[in-house]
Amino acid sequence: LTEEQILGSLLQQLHLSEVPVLDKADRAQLVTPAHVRAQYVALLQRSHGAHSRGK
Amino acid sequence: RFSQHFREVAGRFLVSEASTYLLVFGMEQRLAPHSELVQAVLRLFQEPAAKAALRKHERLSPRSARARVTVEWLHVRDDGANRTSLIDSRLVSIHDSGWKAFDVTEAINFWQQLSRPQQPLLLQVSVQREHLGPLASSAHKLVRFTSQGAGGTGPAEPQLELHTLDLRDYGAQGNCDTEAPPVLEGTRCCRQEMYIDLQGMKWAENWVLEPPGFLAYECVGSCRQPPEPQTLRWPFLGPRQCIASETTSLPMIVSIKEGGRARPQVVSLPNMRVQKCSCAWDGAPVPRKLKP
Repeated sequence: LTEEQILGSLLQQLHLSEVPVLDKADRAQLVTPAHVRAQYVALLQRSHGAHSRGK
Repeated sequence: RFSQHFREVAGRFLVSEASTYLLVFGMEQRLAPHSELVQAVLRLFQEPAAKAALRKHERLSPRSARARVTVEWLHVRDDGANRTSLIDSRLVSIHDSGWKAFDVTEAINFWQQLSRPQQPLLLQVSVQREHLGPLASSAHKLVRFTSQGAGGTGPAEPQLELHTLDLRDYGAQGNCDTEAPPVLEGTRCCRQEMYIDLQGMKWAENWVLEPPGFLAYECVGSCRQPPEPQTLRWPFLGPRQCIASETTSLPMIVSIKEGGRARPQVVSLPNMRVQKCSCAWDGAPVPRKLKP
């Protein structure tokens, strides 16, 4: 798994053609709401349980 | 029937004289849990056709001397309904006799996917005309499979030949030994820890909020090659290679800018983490999934 593959997959999932420009100020004032965190945790738990088979 | 404007079209049987054989194989303990099925061959003994019948056939239909033999896997579902899946089909000459081989690997693959694997393997063999139509020959009537050798010389019952590989020798070994030195040339296929540090990636800065990194794992090492190449089934089959056979997705929280404001969003990247490494033939077809 390479850095380029991770970036490519992320751009594909978000339907973006290039990396968005986000500065430190955006990041600093960003608070992750509880429902977003809960969704993330649920996906994390599900991905530990369900594996996809295939070459 | 699902069309709003339908008219029933009545059909009639053109031909209904295929001879059908139902073969039942008890499969209990035939495939060890640590074995991989490489190929399954069904062998049927074709009875020699009577010379008088062959002469008569040649006189009446001199151009056609073949019949189509079709092997289907028969699945009796929990609701009692029967379902057949086409496994192999080939033309057989009426002048032939002796053992005929059919590739039924896919039938075993299907059978292994059943929730009740203790049930026997059911194979339906039918012998049909090569062609349909007014000039079709009756060659198929001269192709018969038997359970007795020619002239009653010993048994010739249908045989199921299972070619397997012992995965304790030819499979992967699970996780790599973390105590051992880095993977060398001869190391057996295993899953090795590989940490991906997202914080250390310039493009992920201020964009990827979670996770800071993850254990992706990778498949390393080599696979033992069987002594005889499996050219019988797939002539273009490559060597066995150490590959990721099961993967899982990676959820992330990323920052998305909308209307000048950044907001967090969850996204899931497929096949990012290796769950299992296996040895698999390069170029082998992926087995078909049994439909519910």
